[in-house]
Amino acid sequence: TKLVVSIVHSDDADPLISALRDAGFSSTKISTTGGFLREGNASILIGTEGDKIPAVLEIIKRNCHTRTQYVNPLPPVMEPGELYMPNPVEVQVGGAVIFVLDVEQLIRY
Amino acid sequence: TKLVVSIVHSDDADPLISALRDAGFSSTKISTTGGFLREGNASILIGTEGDKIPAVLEIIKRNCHTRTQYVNPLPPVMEPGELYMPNPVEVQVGGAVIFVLDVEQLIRY
Amino acid sequence: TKLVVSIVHSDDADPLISALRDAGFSSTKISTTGGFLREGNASILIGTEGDKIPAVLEIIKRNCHTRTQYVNPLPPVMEPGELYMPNPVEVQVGGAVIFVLDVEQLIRY
Ligand SMILES: Nc1ncnc2c1ncn2[C@@H]1O[C@@H]2COP(=O)(O)O[C@H]3[C@@H](O)[C@H](n4cnc5c(N)ncnc54)O[C@@H]3COP(=O)(O)O[C@H]2[C@H]1O
Ligand SMILES: Nc1ncnc2c1ncn2[C@@H]1O[C@@H]2COP(=O)(O)O[C@H]3[C@@H](O)[C@H](n4cnc5c(N)ncnc54)O[C@@H]3COP(=O)(O)O[C@H]2[C@H]1O
Ligand SMILES: Nc1ncnc2c1ncn2[C@@H]1O[C@@H]2COP(=O)(O)O[C@H]3[C@@H](O)[C@H](n4cnc5c(N)ncnc54)O[C@@H]3COP(=O)(O)O[C@H]2[C@H]1O
Repeated sequence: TKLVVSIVHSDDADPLISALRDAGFSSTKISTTGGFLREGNASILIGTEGDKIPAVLEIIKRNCHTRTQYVNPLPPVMEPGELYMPNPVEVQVGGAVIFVLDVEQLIRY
Repeated sequence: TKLVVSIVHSDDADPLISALRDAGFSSTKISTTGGFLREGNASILIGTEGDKIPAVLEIIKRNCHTRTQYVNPLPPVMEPGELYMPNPVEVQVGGAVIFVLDVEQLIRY
Repeated sequence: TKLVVSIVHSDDADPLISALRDAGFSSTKISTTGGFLREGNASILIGTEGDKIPAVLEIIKRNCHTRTQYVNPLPPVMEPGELYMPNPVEVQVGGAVIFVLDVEQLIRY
């Protein structure tokens, strides 16, 4: 058994969970926060047999999209009276970052 | 050392954490959401020595109960004017789903 | 690749994430609850190469501080009319509790 931890954009979380469910995969959603953008995202836990990992990855790939976000860089130290007109910086926010962990035991009560 | 990740029903989370504490086990609770019912549940992290796993599993088993929940199935595509009277579907929500992971290092500062 | 799961005090979470970012480490924050104090804390996920683990641990050590908190012990069973004047109990809340897990695969879409 493996535990797939997939960090995805908040907007992709529910479509991904529905697609996994339709394909017979159980999942659990954790609301998380990205370290760089400090925006909410989602970490999806999927416990599954090792031979099903390629199918799970295919579903994640199909449902999670890279997007361009504009981020205002942190303001520099300013002289009084100076006007700060930030040029937003373009940041590519990935579709998904996926960690596959080995599970020693899976127990259900 | 092992990390036990136990997904339990929200109502069982606090009694479980108290029972673990009384038996000398530390734990951390994450509020999570089930992929199928889309309802809140809880994922409990318990880091412990490998030889203590049977004791931890026994405490989880004693404190987490299977329950029957009634779920309204998703409405089918309807003709205008048709009345939709869903028959709730019975779903068994398990007591606990438990993943035991191996920990390479445990460090405390 | 390794996945570092570091449970830290809520007040240390954002300074830690900034320090990690400045050193080129990505991270994800999960809001969690401690089993003993039942207070909010934070679990920080950091995926990184195995040879970078000592640098990550050093940053966690520098940014997470042990603190003394005063906890009112649970009231004992009282006679009617008895006044309960709890003596707060001193509890050391650690700087960080860190689990290092092995990652079988890291995939990005
Ligand atoms: N120092 C930096 N300079 C410039 N651009 C930077 C940057 N750090 C991150 N970015 C960009 O910002 C996006 C959002 O990062 P954030 O940390 O908010 O949100 C991240 C974070 O929550 C998580 N994540 C990514 N790599 C991780 C890792 N190694 N460990 C833990 N979490 C990770 O996945 C989310 C999406 O990551 P993704 O790589 O797709 O997308 C990242 C990346 O394209
Ligand atoms: N496709 C389906 N058709 C019919 N019934 C279905 C179903 N998928 C789930 N169920 C039922 O619904 C209950 C709640 O599932 P949910 O996904 O909301 O909440 C789940 C989910 O959050 C988590 N979970 C279970 N298996 C998992 C896995 N392999 N990976 C990740 N999370 C899992 O544990 C919670 C409880 O699971 P549990 O199995 O005890 O109980 C499940 C199961 O009895
Ligand atoms: N039975 C007990 N008797 C007396 N004092 C006790 C105790 N259990 C815990 N403490 C103290 O209370 C602090 C907060 O524990 P809490 O469980 O709320 O918050 C914990 C918990 O969320 C997590 N944690 C620690 N060890 C863990 C483990 N083995 N598994 C899962 N989570 C753990 O890290 C947080 C900080 O732990 P830390 O050890 O630094 O600090 C702990 C410890 O100093």
